[in-house]
Amino acid sequence: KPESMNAFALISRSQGFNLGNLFEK
Amino acid sequence: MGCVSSKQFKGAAEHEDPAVLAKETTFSVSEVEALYELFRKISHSIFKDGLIHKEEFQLALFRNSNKKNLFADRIFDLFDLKRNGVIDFGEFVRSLNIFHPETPLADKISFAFRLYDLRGTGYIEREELYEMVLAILNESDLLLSDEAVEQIVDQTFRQADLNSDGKIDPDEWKAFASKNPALLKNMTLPYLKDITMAFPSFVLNSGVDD
Repeated sequence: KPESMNAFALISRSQGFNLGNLFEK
Repeated sequence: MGCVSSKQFKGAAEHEDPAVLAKETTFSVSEVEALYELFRKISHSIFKDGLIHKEEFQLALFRNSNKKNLFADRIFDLFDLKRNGVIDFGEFVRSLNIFHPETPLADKISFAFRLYDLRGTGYIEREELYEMVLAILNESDLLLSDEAVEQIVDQTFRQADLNSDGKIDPDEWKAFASKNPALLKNMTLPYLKDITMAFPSFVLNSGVDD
């Protein structure tokens, strides 16, 4: 339901934030 | 770790002293040294000049040097403290410090604000939030009507824009993020607590003369 969604919660799931990938060998 | 060889930093003499970086951050000297291993790997993946270029950052994040992503761009731009288009070792360590599990929440809240303040106006504006929602939907291959996106943005502004002036200021963001700590989960990297275990080669190699 769009009306119950929090935009920032959606955004925070971006792969762009997945800095853990930097640590993968 | 008393066995740091200056040799390790030779050829990269322009990089900042690990002791100075450790003093300024939550990292210990040996953790800064371990981060240097990671930095060296990323900064030599394409251009081999000891600086992280956008393409190298994208390659490390996505295994694809051409993959465009609004949020990765924002992270890169904020890491690039000197605003010269590349990330040097000092910038890398100081910026990753925000993501350390022991860094105060207030620092993470403030970093996230700057991340979402796309145009650097000092506010998270409605258009910026709309643009970021479109970007995440696009990234996730999710299709939503314009109306649904508007609803998501409106709903969020109703919660966060306490004085209803159409933009989220740093204090409103602080209140909103404090009430919704899950929003800051991506501001913490558990890896950073065990960085010396993840990248032990520096520690093992340091002091070895060849």
